[in-house]
Order: sequence, then C-alpha cells, then structure tokens
Amino acid sequence: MFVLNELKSAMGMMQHHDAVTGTEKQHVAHDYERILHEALEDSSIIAKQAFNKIVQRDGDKPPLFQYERCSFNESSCDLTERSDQFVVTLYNPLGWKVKYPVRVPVMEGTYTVYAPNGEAIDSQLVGIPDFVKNIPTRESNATHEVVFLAHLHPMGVKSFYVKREKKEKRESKMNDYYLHFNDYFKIGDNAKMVEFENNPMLKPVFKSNYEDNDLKTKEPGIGVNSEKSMNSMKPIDIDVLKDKDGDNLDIEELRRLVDERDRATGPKFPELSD
Amino acid sequence: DDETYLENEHLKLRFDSSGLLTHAMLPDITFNLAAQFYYWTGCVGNNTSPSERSSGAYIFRPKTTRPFDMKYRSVGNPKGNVVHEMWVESDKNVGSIARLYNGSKVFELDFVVGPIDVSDGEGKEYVIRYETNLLNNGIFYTDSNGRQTLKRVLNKRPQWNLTLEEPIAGNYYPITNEIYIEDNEVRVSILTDRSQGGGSLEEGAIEVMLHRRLLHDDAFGVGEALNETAKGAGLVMRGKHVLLFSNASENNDEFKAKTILELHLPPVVFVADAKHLQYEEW
Repeated sequence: MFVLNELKSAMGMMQHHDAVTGTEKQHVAHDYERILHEALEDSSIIAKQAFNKIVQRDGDKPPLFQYERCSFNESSCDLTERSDQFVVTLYNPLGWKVKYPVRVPVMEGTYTVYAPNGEAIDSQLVGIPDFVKNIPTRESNATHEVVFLAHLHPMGVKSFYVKREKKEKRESKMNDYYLHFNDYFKIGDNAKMVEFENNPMLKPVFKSNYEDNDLKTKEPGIGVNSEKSMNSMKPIDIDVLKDKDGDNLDIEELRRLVDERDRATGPKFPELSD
Repeated sequence: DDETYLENEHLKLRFDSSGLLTHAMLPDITFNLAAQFYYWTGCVGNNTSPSERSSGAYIFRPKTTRPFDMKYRSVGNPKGNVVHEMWVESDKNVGSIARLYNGSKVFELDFVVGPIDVSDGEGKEYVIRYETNLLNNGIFYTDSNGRQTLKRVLNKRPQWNLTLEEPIAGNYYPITNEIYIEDNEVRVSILTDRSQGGGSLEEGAIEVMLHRRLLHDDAFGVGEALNETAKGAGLVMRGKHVLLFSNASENNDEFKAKTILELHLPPVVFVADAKHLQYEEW
C-alpha cells in the first residue's frame, strides 16, 4: 500500500490543470516528470511480485523473473535487445477480450514466439525506421521489433516466451495462411463461407455469426470478390456446396473454377474514383 | 510500380510513389483519403495588448491563413503475416508509419514529430490533416469534454451570430478521444491517443495538432515560451492515431468506445530475461 499510495499521490498531482495541459513552467514540468517516474518505478514492484506469485515460486528462492518495463514509445528495451530468450508478460486491464499487437525491440535475427500453451505463434520481424532510431534521446541498439498478436482475456495475464533462433535470418514466420481482402471464405472441415451474390455457383444452406477465427484459416482461401459491404455479408455454415442447378459441387472443382477466373481476370477490387 | 497497397480482409489502402496515402477502400465504398503533415508558424504579438498576444502555451494563434506543407519520400514498406506497414519521412523532421494489422478493422498511424527546427527564428506548430472527398458541409464532431460528442459547424456557434477574427484558431476545438466527419455514405473517425486540438477547416478534412515549439510567451501567466529541449534539441513526440471507417448509417458506437478504451488502457507489458530458463522448463 505504501508504494501504491505514492503512485496515487503522484496521479493526484497530475490532475492539476497545468500538468494536464502543459502550461506549467519548465522546471515544474521536470519536477512532475521526476515524481511520476519514481512513483511508477516503485509501484512496478507490485506487478513484479504478483507475476512471480502466479508462477508459484517459493518465497525463499530468488524470483524467477526480474521483470522490467521498456520504453516502447521510442522502440527501445535494454533487456530484450541483448537477450536471446525472454518472457513477455501482459496484463489486460479491460473487462473484455482484446487482441493486442505486441512490439518488442530486438536486434536483427530470427525469433520464435511461443504462446502460453507452448505452441509457436505467428510473429514478424519488422525493422525500426531511421526516423525512430535517430530520436536524439533514444539510447538503444535495437534495429528491429518482433511483432505478434496477443489474444488476452478480460483482466487476464498471459506470458509469451520469445527465443532467438540460431539459424539463417528470415523476415517472418508463417504458421497460418494469411487471408487477403478478396478471400472471404474457407473450405475444409466445418467449412464456413461468406455469401456473395455475384457468384451464382454457391448456394448457402444455413447462416451463423461471424467469428474472428473464421477469418484465419490453414486452408488456402479461394479468391472471391464481393462489392457488397462486409456488414451485409453474412457468414454461412455450409454442409454441401451446390451449384446453380442445385447439384452438389465438388470442392476441388470449385477451387479450380475460381482459380481459373482469378488467373484470367486478376483480383477484383472496387473501382478507384478520382 | 508507383503505387503500393496495404490490405487485410476488412480494408485496403492505396499509397502513391512517395508513400502518401491516397485512397481507402472498404468492400463496398472507396473514397479519397490523404494523411499529410503541415506546420503553422506562430504569431509574434504585442503582449501588452490582449488582442495581439503571441501564440504560446495557452493559445494557438497562427501567423498565416494557410499552413506550410512538406516534401515526403517513402522509406520502407515491410509486409508480413502479422502487419503491413508504410514508412514515410518528410524534409521537416516528421516520420510516419501507417500500419494495418492482420484481422484489424482499424488502421493505425504512428508518427514521430520533431525536433522542430526554429533556427529561422520562427516558432512552429505541426499538424496532421486527413483530407477526404466527403461532403461534410463544414460539420464535424468532437468529444471536447470527454463525456459527450458535440456537433461543430465551421465559422458558427449555436448561440450567437459569429464573426471570427481568427478563422483558424476560432475553429479549433479540444479533442479528448475522437473527432469525426461524415457524409451520407461514410463516417471517418480519428481516435487520438491523448487529448489534442483540431477541427475541420476545409471541406472533407480533419486537422489535428500534434506538436508545438514556440519562441514567445503568450502573456497568459506561464511566463515562458513553449520551447522545451532535450539534449540540446527540441523535443520529439511520438504518437498514434487510429482511423476508423464506417458506413454513416451504421451504429458502431460500442465498437468505437471499446477501441478508444483499448487505445487509452493498453495491456501493461513487462519483460523478463529467461537466460536460465529453457523453453521446455517454461
């Protein structure tokens, strides 16, 4: 409570109208900065202790993790840029599920990100532009960021294990097929499909609600296009694909037909207006 | 190729050869959208006269009626299975990263502004303008008190007949979380990561103030010019805008409210070294 009260007190001071709007004198701005920084540093011990309790470390042993916070606003983190393997722990303060893009500053290399269930997840190594690297106050050697999407539960905590591989460098790790703008449905077990009126080949059987996961599939999507609004396009569970005459349609045949169409015409997008 | 696209299953964005955004495409609507940085030069006034005060910490008072523009060049376009980006930098110390994450319904603009050069003796105030072909008839909406969104009309006040002596500053309003414009088809919302100021000074445009470095006090009490430095250079600000496009008829208030809260209360991220902890043990 002592350190938490220090943070509460600092946050109270920051409600002053000059602190909110930046109309304080410069030496006052520096003082506010000092008060807030010290309070945040001190109170982060609460989060560090909580995370180590979660991993059930005995009290007499040294903590498993020495957690640090990084300066993500200038893409710098002393710990992740010098370490070959590290743990990223996230706490979602909101009362609903969020999908949060995590960007961890690192040196160039090949990284694998493991989700809490131990499975490798999609990650991407993205360079840091020079206009960020050249920020005068930035003290960092990080040249890249490892980017991955963390799915977090309401008010939940999740840890991700990030490991630098000793292999040839690769820009990204692809575990799943990435769906494009014009790929609206997948074919496979429990296939789901999005209806589009301008393809007479498909006949829906019944409808269901959209889910985010439906948009990501390990099956290669088939290039289809619709100029209808995404909102008016309802995803449809299909038992059987039927053609316009009502006969069952072979999936491979459908795939061949759509591929053939795409090869002939290319992907279709709405016309650009000048 | 002189054009580049960022795309996912919800949205597609077109950029020209200099890396500038030109169009946004939803599955059923395409509209013009540019995101360009400009700067205003600060008025140097006579602080003994209330109507002639300088632009300073309390007041925005530009010297001109049009902002100065910049030259841009594209400096990168990384694409992968998690995020597509477009990097652009200008000749006036501004860099921006347009980001579209896989599966995201919103588009993110991350910008780095500064240090602002004042070696020419001019204080400057940097803004970003989102320019569209929407016909908003001078109407825009801001949530100035953070609790309700109010309708604003260019050069008008609801309670009295207005003649503005300062047409730029007089049309700026506080933005706590969002500013938006709309026409019959599309609504373009800009969600900010901090309180900023802005307005819609031209048809179809949204302007948001990003960073300021001024050389004169405005005589409202602070007694100092807004001229902060670090390591001998002007401050650099890094921020983020989230752009949300929707059909004008669509009620997406819940999604927008959640997106705003996700922007202000992102997950708390901690990192820990695992040099003594192998993956198998973890």
